[in-house]
Amino acid sequence: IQAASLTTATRLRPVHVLVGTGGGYVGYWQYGKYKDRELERQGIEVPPHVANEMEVALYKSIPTRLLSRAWGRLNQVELPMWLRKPVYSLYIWTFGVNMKEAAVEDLQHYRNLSEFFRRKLKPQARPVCNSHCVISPSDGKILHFGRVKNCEVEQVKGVTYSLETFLGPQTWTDISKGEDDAGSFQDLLVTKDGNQLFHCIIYLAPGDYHCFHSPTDWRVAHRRHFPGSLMSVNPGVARWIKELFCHNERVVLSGEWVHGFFSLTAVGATNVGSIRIYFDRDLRTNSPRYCKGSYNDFSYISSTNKEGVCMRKGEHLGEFNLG
Amino acid sequence: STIVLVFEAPKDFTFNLKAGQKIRFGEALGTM
Repeated sequence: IQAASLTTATRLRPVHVLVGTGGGYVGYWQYGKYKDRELERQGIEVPPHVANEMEVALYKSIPTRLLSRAWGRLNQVELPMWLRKPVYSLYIWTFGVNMKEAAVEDLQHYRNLSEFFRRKLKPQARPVCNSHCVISPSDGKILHFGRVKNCEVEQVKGVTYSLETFLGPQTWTDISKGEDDAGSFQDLLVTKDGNQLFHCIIYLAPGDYHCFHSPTDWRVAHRRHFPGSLMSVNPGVARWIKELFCHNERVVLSGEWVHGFFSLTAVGATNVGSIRIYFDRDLRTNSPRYCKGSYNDFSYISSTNKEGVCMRKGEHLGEFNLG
Repeated sequence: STIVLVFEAPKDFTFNLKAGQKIRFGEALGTM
């Protein structure tokens, strides 16, 4: 027995240990998913498995910003004419892009993938709905929507994040609410009695049109830029990482519409690390250096411009860029 | 990438959406 165990130990190689542990983890993970499916089949609602602190720290340790900037550099390389059609056709096929809607359908027109990614649409491709006061600012998939309760917003069903962490402290207007009715952060945002706070989250997939427009008639008074991680915001990751949108780089535009407070926040991701706001030339996102947890404010209201930036429903507002 | 709208509106504001649905720029999100 001693000889047998000795020969076994010498034959055991690191790769065997890796395969063994990896296989064990996958088996354990598959068994967990099997159990969830069984529970769902019996009509029992299964809470999403949210990553623990160690898993989040591990994921955040991946240099996503560096990867994102490298990905952006790569996509700025001008492609030779003969390579453009095959590269963009592969992208179109992979992500199901509908080039018939693009303002320029000729693939040779786009010098690199970055330009292709920023393509505009034919004006008639997206008619703006006139009968509703709020329209979708972009193409995408509705991750979640509804009323904001207890200052928590659901990123996907069952996984929430703090609205105050996401928007930052309410300092963009000098609210003169008395101490007693200052209440929660949510009460600070609601300016009119009887109103409620609502939210809607739209996920843009890689093949989607990546410009965004004004969702209603409103005046943009303030911009708050949070440098941050650039983790994937894929719905599967949004189900796994709580407070995901509070970790990622984002730009919060806030102001007023006919019913009071209104905000639009563009959240970056690994492959789409940069955010442009057309009327804000000073905004720089996905810079190499930033202080964790910091944000910088900018007001569009000045002594000469009391209104801020007036945006009409459907007007071009900004775009996401690769890298 | 993701876009998050947070806004105040009267109580009777309603979304005409379903979670998980595809949506395109310009389509209605909701109304009073």
